[in-house]
Amino acid sequence: ETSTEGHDEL
Amino acid sequence: MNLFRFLGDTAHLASILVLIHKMHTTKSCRGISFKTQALYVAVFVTRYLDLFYRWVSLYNFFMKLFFIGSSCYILFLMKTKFRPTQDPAIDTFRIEYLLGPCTVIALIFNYKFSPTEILWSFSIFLESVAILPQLFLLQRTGEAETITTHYLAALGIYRALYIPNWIYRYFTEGVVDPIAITAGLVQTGLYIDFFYVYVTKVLQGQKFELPA
Repeated sequence: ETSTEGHDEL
Repeated sequence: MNLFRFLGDTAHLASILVLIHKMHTTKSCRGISFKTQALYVAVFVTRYLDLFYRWVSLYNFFMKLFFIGSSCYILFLMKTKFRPTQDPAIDTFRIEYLLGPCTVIALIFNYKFSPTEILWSFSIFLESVAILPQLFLLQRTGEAETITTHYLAALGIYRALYIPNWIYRYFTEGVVDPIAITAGLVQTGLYIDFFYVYVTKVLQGQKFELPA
């Protein structure tokens, strides 16, 4: 899965 | 959130506090690249635009505010109080060579062709190379104050800890972020030479000096 929505890392 | 990421963020936070501490105690920003610091402001501002439209967590919110605020504060100190101690003549890395390619790469590699996603990608790519003017300055002077090397070491540790964080996230959450991982590996790689000298010299109580 690629995180395309919402970047939760700083 | 996992331990690696938390410790990484803590190291990042610590690095900034070390830098501010260095400037206040030595009353100087000697050996610090203004260009690198300015690039970090650009990195944080372009990445954290989501402060305006997305809530992640209280932790996330305050860390973002801290990174934007502290990086602007560092620029402010370098341009006002400690301006006389800054030497633009040795901070000569051409940042156009970083900004240009990062813009192009962000336009090609992004998760969605939208302004905020392109800026997010841009900030990730720019962060990966933003330390170059600082390392270039270090290379030119050939030496560094010990406190400056602690700053760089903390930054390097922050980047290094993000690698186990991604491995952990892959196995526990199935999350893979190819843009962040690729840029992160490049960024961590840039610190390898520095770390070699840091471990073999500074941690042994010697001055940071590059071999002639």
